[in-house]
Amino acid sequence: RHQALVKEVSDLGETEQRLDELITKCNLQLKLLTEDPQNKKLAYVMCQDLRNTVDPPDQLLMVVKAPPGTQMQVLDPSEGMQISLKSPQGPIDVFLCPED
Amino acid sequence: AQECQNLELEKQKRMERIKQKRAQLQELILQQIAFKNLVQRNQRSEEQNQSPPPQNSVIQLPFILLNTSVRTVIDCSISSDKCEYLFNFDNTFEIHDDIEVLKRMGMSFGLESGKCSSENLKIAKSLVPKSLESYVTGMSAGPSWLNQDQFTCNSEPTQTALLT
Amino acid sequence: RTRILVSIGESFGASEKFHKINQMVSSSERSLKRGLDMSSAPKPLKRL
Repeated sequence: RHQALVKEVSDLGETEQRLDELITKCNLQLKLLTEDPQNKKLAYVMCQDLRNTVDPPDQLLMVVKAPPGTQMQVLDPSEGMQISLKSPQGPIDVFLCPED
Repeated sequence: AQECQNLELEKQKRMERIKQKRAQLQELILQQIAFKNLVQRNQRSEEQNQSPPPQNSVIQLPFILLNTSVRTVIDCSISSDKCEYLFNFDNTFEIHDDIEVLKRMGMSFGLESGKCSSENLKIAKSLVPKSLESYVTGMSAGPSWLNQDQFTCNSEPTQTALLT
Repeated sequence: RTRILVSIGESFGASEKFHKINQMVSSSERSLKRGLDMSSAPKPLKRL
């Protein structure tokens, strides 16, 4: 039983290491993908796309575009329904999606 | 007996970490598929229309989406440099980030919930590197694959048993 | 534990935290409704 356990733990160690390599590789791939200028230009959604993702569709949709490092703070609702945004570098853009 | 007990403990810890790392890898693969799918969709649409959509009608990634009832009253204060906002709501709201929106738009072919058709599975696999294809196949079988006992992954070039 | 802080502005970062926020807000809706039964007036909210 001891030998079997040693083998299993060693296999699991290999597995974990393999997963770490894949996660590192995927993070790098995603970074390269999202920073590629051509992809950046084509990485957008339309207001209608957003409206199709909420149920019911006739809701108020607010889109927040913030610089990296912006802190969003959501209060515990027992103290009030409050959201604050604070950007360390540059203005934050907030806009509403039109109904139609 | 003591050593066996320690090994058993170590084995449980490793299996728990592997499960979390597989979930993390699954999320990264979904993000990669969703992002590429979105870019390809927009590229096809711009080629069909022979022009990009009006700038004021598109929302570039990254963004955050907040939705609430149309009857919600929102009290909004903004600092003069637009670096600080304070929103007070009199009703509940929901907040989603861009990847969540892309999934809801179907950009990840329903892989996150195991509802991916065989046709879409082919497309999804074409959007990831070869070494990840078997993960995408595993994901299409549904969230249970995370708990699957036996899972193998095509690694370059050998086949290694990932979990026993 | 009276608030949740999320760093935004980068792609694909904080889905998990938003799930938590949405759960916190929607669960408050139920407790808010229960609260209204005791007709406790909602507290005035602070301004910026």
